[in-house]
Amino acid sequence: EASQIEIGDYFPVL
Amino acid sequence: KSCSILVTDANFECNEENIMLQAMDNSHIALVSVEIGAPGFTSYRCDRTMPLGVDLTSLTKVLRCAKDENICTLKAADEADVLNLVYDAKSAFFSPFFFAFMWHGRDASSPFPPFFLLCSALLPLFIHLNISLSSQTPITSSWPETKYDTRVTLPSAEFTRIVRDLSQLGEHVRIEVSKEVVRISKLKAKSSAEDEDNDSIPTGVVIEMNQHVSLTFSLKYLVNFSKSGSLSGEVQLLMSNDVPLLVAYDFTQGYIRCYLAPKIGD
Repeated sequence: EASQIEIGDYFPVL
Repeated sequence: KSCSILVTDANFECNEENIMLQAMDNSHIALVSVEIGAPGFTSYRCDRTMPLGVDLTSLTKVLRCAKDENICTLKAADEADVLNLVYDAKSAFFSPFFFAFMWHGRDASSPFPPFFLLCSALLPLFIHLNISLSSQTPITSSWPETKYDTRVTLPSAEFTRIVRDLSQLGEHVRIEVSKEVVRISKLKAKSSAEDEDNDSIPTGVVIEMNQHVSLTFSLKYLVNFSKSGSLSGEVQLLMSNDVPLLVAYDFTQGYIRCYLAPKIGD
C-alpha cells in the first residue's frame, strides 16, 4: 500500500 | 468556487498590485495558490495591505447568486469585519434579492457559522451581500519555488475529461512522462474487468522533459483541481520524481496553481 505524504513535508516553509 | 472545493477557509491577501490566496486543504495533501492581478479588475483600489479571511463555503453560495452578466464589486472597509459584495443587475428579467450573511466571531464548537437569509422580490435591482471576515493568521510564507523535470501542456478540457473518466474506475492514477508519451494509468480499479491501462494522448499536448518521471496521485484531488478548467484553455502539469505535482491554470491577469503530494511506495 502506497503511503500518502503531506504537502508540508515537501514545502517546510508551509 | 474552484478553491472552495479544496479549502473551506482562507485569507485573501490584498495589496496595491493583486489579490492572492494560498492555503492547504484540511488533509494537508494539497495546496492551492491563486493570484488575480489588479489589471484583471475593471477598477481596483487597495489603500492598505490587508488579509480578508473568508469562509469560502459561504462565499461560493453567494457567488452562485450572480449571473454571467452581473458585475461584482467587492468592498472591505478599513478595520471592517465584513466583505461586501454588490451585484449590478443588467438583465430586465433579473429577480432582485437582498441577502445578508452575518456572524460575529467563530465559535470553535460550530462547524459552520450561523447566517441569516433575507429575501425580497421588490428591492432595487442590485444585490448586497455581506460576508463576515474571520480572523486568521495571514500566510506570509513565500511561494514554494521548485524546478521541475517535466512540463506537460494540454487542453484543460482534455485534462478534465481524463481525470473525470478515470475517477469512475479507480482511486489513484499513475502519471508517467517520457520523451514522446504521457501515460496516464489508473490504479486500484474498483472493477477487475476494467483493469487495463488507459493511455491518453490528446491532440495539443506538448511535452518538455529533462528526465523521465513516474508519480502516483489521488484522482479525487485531480478531479477537484480540474474544476478550474473553465478559467483557462490550457493546463500545465509540472512534475519531478518524489515532489508534489503542480497543476497550473494561467489566465490573462492571474493564475490558479494546485499542488498535490504524490503517493510513495507500493
